[in-house]
Amino acid sequence: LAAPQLIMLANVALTGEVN
Amino acid sequence: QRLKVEDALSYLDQVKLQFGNQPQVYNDFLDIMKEFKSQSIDTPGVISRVSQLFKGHPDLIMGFNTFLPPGYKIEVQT
Repeated sequence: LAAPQLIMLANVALTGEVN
Repeated sequence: QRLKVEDALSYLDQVKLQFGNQPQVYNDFLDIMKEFKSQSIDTPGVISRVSQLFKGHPDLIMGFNTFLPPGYKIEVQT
């Protein structure tokens, strides 16, 4: 199941965590 | 329409603000995102967990729905 927008949200949410 | 990184950032800010006094809720949301990225849960799994986590916060649920693929959405309890 392609959920590109959800993947993008997860990436942004978790990138913030790394900083 | 295709959402951009700015849309994701503003939604995450909305979640943080809404649970400003309950940081654990935001951490739980991050855990769901981590599990989704590691593919230990799929889109329906994310939907069930987020709908529980954001129960009683229809605005956050509606915002989250905009990131879901067509045909998927969390029902907002009216």
